[in-house]
Amino acid sequence: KSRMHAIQVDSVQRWMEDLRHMTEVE
Amino acid sequence: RAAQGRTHGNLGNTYYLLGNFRRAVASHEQRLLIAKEFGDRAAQRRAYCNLGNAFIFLGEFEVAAEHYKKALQLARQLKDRAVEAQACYSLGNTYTLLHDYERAIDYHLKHLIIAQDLNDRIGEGRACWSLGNAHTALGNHDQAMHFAEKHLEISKETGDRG
Repeated sequence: KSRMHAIQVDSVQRWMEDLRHMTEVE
Repeated sequence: RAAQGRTHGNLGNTYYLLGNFRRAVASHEQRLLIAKEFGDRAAQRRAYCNLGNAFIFLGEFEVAAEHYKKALQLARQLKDRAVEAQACYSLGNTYTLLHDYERAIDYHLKHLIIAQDLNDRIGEGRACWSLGNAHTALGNHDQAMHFAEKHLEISKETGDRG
């Protein structure tokens, strides 16, 4: 979890926000 | 057996959306196993991508990168440029999380080239944003400025005020 808190790059944060709701559907 | 494969994939996606990433991984690994039995490369590609995403939220970035690389390899075999671009973008972001900015730049450039080929301006804008950040992290301020300016230009064009 400490690694997750170290994220400071805004473009990566945005990617992860999108990724959290993204799945490859069957 | 084919239906079992799809069901494992659906379960994996549901666990993922619920935030249960360990169970998501277990389900997607089962899905991958069955996709391999059938030689279904599109399903293998999806499973590797879903596994990579789950490992990101488990904080296991190296493992995520290995799965995204498999997804990239399959996307190339399947000649699917859009999913190839997506895998490159995921790898660029994963290497940024690993503070390996040279590798991040390498993958973001690959993503940029495909986005340009596909005339995907939103993808191109994201690639420029990411490249600007990676170059900033490396202290390459001229390169960072170049990509920041391109990002601004594309954002204006796409109406992205943020």
